[in-house]
Amino acid sequence: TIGMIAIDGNGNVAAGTSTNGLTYKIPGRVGDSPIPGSGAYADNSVGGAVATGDGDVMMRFSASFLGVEFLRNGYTPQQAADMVIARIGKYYPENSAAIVVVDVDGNYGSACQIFSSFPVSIYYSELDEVKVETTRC
Amino acid sequence: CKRQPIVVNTWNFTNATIKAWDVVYRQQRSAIDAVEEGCSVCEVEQCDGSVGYGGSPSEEGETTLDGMIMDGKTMNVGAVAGLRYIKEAISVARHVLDYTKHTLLVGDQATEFAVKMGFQHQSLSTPNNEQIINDWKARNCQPNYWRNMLPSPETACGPYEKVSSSIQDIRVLSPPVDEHNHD
Repeated sequence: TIGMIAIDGNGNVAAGTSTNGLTYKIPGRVGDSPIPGSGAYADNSVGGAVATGDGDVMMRFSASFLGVEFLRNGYTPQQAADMVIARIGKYYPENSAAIVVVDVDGNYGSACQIFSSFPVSIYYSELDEVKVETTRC
Repeated sequence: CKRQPIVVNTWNFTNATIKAWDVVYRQQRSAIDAVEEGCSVCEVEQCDGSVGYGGSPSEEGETTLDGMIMDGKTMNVGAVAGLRYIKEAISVARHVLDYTKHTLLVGDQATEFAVKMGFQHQSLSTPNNEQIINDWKARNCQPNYWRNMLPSPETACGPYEKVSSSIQDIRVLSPPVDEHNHD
C-alpha cells in the first residue's frame, strides 16, 4: 500500500492511497485504504495523515482522522502519530500498524508497531533529492 | 518550520515521491494532482507487490484494487474498493471525486463506472498470482482469515461450514501483516 500526503504552493493539502490489499484475503474483503478517515485524511486547516498496516484492525480506529484530530488539538505531528499507534496498540498490540502525520507547515512525524521498521519517503524544497527516513517500531 | 510544498509517503517508494514532487513543485500544480500522479507511479511499478495489478491475490487468486483521494480544501473524497479489471485505481478514485457527487464506489459497478470514464478493462492477474495461490494450497491454505469453521481453518483448506456457537473458538489469530503484505 502506498499512502501519500502532498501540500502544494497554495497551502492546499491532499492525501490518498492505493493498494491491492492483503494476500489470501476472503473475496470481497476491503481494508482501510479506501475508507475516508481511515487510510487517509486531509484538512487544509490542520494537515493530513495516511495509515498502513493491518487494515481490518486499523479501520476500527479511523487512524488517519484520529491523527489529524490530534493535530487540531494542538499536538505536534510526531505526538499525533505516537498517540494514534498507542491507541491501536492498547487494544491490538500484536497487529501491524503505521502512520504518517503532516501539519500544514510541513512538519511531519511517523510511528509504528510490530513492523520491524517503517520507512517514509519525503521531498521538500530544501532537499536536493528524495529522502527516506526510517522509524524503528 | 515552513516546508511548503512538501510530499510525504509511506514506505521507500521513492519514484512515487519524485513524481509527486515534480507535479507539485516544478509544474506548480495542485496537491490533489500530485497525490494522484505519485500513487499512479506505484500502480505501474507494482511497488513492493502491495500496490497495483498482479499482487496480493484473494483466496481465489484474483487481484482487486482499492484507492482513495481526499481534497483537504473542499473535504471532497473519491474512492473505489474491490475494483476489478482496472489497473488505475487512484485515477478512477479521482474520477469519482471529480465527476460524481458520491464518495465510494465498489466492486463490479466501480468497474462499470471506470469503463464509462474511459479506463481499459483488463486482467489484473499475472502468473505470479497463480504461483502464490498454488503454493498456499500446498501449505493447506495457511495462513488464512477464517475462524470458527469446520474443518479447522488452522489446518485445512475449505470449503468450510460454520461451527455451532457452543464450541466456537474465540481466539483471533491473524496471518502475518508485514513489510511486504499490508494495507
